[in-house]
Amino acid sequence: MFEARITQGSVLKKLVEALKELVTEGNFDVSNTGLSLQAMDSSHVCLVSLTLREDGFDHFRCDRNMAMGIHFGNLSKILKCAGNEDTITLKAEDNADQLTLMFEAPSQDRISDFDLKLMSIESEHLGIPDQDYSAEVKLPSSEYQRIVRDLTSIGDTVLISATKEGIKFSTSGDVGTANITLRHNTTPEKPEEQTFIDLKEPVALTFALRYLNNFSKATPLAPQVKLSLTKDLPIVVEYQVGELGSVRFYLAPKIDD
Amino acid sequence: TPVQNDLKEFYALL
Repeated sequence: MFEARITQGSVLKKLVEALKELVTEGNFDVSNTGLSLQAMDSSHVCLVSLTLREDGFDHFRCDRNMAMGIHFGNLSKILKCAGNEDTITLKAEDNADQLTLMFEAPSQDRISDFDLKLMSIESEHLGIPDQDYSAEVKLPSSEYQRIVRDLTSIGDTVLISATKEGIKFSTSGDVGTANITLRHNTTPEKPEEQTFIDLKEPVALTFALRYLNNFSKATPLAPQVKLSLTKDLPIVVEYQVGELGSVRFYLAPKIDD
Repeated sequence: TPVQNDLKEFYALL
């Protein structure tokens, strides 16, 4: 038996909206430590890693480990039927072929349940080692969203370079070129409006803007986003989802032929 | 022109 209840159901709605265009399907792996997902896009260029801790839920029970194969487009259709203020409960029997989603309005006068058909998915798990990065940058998630959106209108790829001067995003295309530099800035009173640059050594990497832009669909989940960069390795774009966990996007760099 | 790498180039399959 698996059962997970979250009062702030809108978080689940936002999570699925953030993932569904990148990965069409994947396994929700549930265990007594929580719920996780690792899924690559169809071209194996980027990977989504979601970790939701058991203690971040209002109630969590998982008697045995299960992999529930989810089609995110279908899950999104069902979650769109939940109100933003609803409490959401996920339920599945052991070895079930469906996941039940129950939505409860705050006033308790409307309760609905939907069954999502589960899929059998052979998932490829990648072993991602914990490592130190050359540069870690925390910035407002809205700023990240604005940068990648603006640059996507100019070019297809972005060169991200982190130096002691700051972090610079550069692109070029038919209309011309663009450079946006952010400096370390802890002046704003609100921590979520600050930019922190932790630089161990300068690094510069090139990425496809289309994916970086797609990751910014997670903006409603967190006020800040962390970018982690190391030479010749994928970038990690990480959103902390309150006390519940995190969603991380890994994107392989483009490397000179 | 830079070439797009595959994630599997970086991380081993478990």
